[in-house]
Amino acid sequence: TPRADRQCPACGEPALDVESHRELLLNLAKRSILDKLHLSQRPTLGRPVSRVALRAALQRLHGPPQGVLPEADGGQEYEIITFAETGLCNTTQTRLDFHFSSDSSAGGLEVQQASLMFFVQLPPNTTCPLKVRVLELSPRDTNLTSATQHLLEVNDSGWHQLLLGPEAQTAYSQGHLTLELAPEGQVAWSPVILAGAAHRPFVTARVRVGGKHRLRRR
Amino acid sequence: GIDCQGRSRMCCRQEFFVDFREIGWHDWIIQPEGYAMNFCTGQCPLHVAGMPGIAASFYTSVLNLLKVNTAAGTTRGSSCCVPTIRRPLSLLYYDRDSNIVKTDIPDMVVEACGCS
Repeated sequence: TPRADRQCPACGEPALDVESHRELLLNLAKRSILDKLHLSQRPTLGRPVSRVALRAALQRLHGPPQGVLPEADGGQEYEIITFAETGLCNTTQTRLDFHFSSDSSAGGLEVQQASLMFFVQLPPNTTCPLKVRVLELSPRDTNLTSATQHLLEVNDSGWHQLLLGPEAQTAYSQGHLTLELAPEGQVAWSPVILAGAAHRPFVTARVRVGGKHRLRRR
Repeated sequence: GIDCQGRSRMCCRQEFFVDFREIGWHDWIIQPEGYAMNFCTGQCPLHVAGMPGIAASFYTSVLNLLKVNTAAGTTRGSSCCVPTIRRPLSLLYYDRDSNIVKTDIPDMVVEACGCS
């Protein structure tokens, strides 16, 4: 923006010494990144994730196609990986808790796609129907009740993916998601859902901030 | 666009890299290792106004000179050295709850400069 004296600030000689100029630019860069990420200050990490878990999660994901730029008329897109905290865990069921960020649960967030990734270990040459229940707090008490459930056919040991439906939007709005994984029917053996550092289950979501609002206005 | 070098005082792109390790941000920003912010600096004489990247054709220069002569005295000094091309910055970072977030922040990296 031209100044009052009609001199463009970018055109004149720098009024600051080199070190002050550099300091100014660094502060500008920091402020700019934090503003665009809707953060008031840099996050301090309370529950750091191990590097092994991080590497495993990133290797499971496919990035967006190279060279594709974000749409100019939509809101900003985010991909979010949230690692599970395992609660109740035995041979018949595993419960996974996910806590989403409070800024993610703010209004105007649209979940475009979300899926659960988890690692199952099966005895060789076996298959197992696996039931995944989405639990939610009932409005009157603190008990968890089953909201929806999905049935998966697990044929192999390894990483498995379950696409979450509309319950993902609810979970992100509430900031919390609880899932229960249990083998279906009577099986002589039980699959093991591994939750160690390298096999920590996680939810990956592609979300958009501001997209819905813009659509409504149009 | 023109990259700043030597003692040229014309509008150009100055490279500026912010190393996340240097500012102590490498613990929460996983990738990339820094931010190539860059910025525009330099003078914009009126005859190059409206020429993104300055290096326009001879005809554009002539047209702009005519425009300047016609408008002389009314719009003096209103041209700025500004970004003409920008690209997004892809970030992979931990948020305050240790979720891992990937996003593309649009228009963060200055690719080219020109006179407004």
